[in-house]
Amino acid sequence: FTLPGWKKNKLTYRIVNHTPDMSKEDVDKEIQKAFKVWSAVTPLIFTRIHKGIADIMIAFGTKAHGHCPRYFDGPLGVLAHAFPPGSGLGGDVHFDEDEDWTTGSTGFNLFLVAAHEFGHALGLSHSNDQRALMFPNYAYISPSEFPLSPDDISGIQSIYGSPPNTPDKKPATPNSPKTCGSQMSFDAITTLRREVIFLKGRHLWRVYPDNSEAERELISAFWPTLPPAIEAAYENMKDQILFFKGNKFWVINGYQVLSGYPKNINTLGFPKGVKKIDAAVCNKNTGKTDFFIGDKYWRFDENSQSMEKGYPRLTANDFPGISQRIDAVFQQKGLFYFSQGTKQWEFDPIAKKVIREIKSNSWFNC
Amino acid sequence: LPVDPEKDNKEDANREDAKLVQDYLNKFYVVEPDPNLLGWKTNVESTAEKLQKMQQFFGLKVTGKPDNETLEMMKKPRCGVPDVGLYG
Repeated sequence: FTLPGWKKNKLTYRIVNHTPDMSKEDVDKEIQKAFKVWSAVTPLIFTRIHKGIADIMIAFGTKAHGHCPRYFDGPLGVLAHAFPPGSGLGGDVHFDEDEDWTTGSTGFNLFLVAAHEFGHALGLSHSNDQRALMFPNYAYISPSEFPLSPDDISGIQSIYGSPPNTPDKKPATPNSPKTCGSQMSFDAITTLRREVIFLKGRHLWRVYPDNSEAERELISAFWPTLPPAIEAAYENMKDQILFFKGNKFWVINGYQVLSGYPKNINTLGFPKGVKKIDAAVCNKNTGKTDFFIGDKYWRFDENSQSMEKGYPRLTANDFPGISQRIDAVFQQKGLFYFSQGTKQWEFDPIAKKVIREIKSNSWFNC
Repeated sequence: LPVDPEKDNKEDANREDAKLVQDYLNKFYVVEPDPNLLGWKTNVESTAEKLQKMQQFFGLKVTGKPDNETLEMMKKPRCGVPDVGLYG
């Protein structure tokens, strides 16, 4: 990174012209989304202006363009460039109009390239980490995934620090769910060693069952490459956590997302027809993981790393009292806790019966 | 002398590759001469040294020669900001 970066946190940007490849609205939206990537992990605030000189002037051009000392090279090759923080050209971002700019995976995704170039405009150089957004070569990733890697985040926070978390400030994410709200439900729940981790939207709560406090964090603060709204999660026998969303899954060791992930869930043995998983839990006593999908479940042998025969089976047959689709499930002190909406059922897998019904957020000492 | 088209094409391809390598290194691996060294031998690096730097950055085998893997990496669409030095 290039210190000192900008000497202020409130920055302005101006879109000087638009590419004819996309609607103006789409260009404006993609640019705004790209700035949000960086404001999510720093105290920076970006405001758009429509005339005059902004800190970050954004323009599309070809070959020799304006007063820029760097020329573009026609289709492919160089897609865009940017200048480090400073006056004049400093902070400016130029896109090569000879490229095909899109909002999707064809051509070049404007959101992804803009987020990369804004990294330069804020003071970052290139990263040699292939997973980093600041890696020089273009690589398409689904825009629903958060594009920053730990390398990107540590780089930008070395210049500007992390988002303000002071309690008197408006929370960075005004729509963050209220843990003790009466309608509180969760997307996924897993254990992690002695903790229980509840996931919802962009947030996670770490609960230490023996003490009252629950810590709320952004998922991206721990695992920047994980998308929000995780659908299922479980801790396996190797001190790893597996996160599931749609037909993809990630394996986490501590704070590190293992390389080569996300993978498709059919690599676990699910047939192509299975598009997502509702909940998952590994029974530490048997070394088997149960995946719950709709009103059925599949059983996976963690030792042989293969799906067991004779599945899927009806959940209600083997877990009496758990009859409907569930949101989440985890194991704590030998018992299973099935969550559906605001309700949670404590289930004894040996006696094969529900012991009691509690509220999903009863772990937060509300 | 009859021109050997095969050989001729090969020489064209080599010339193109050589130009690709030179352009790429000049764009992304030229370190601005150190202002303190002006008047002395500015640290102009050889093509092989710049090539090694590029191969190291991308995690390729560091040979200092434009092998296929290196050429493939150079052909990928990318950002126009240099990989070394201050990109101002």
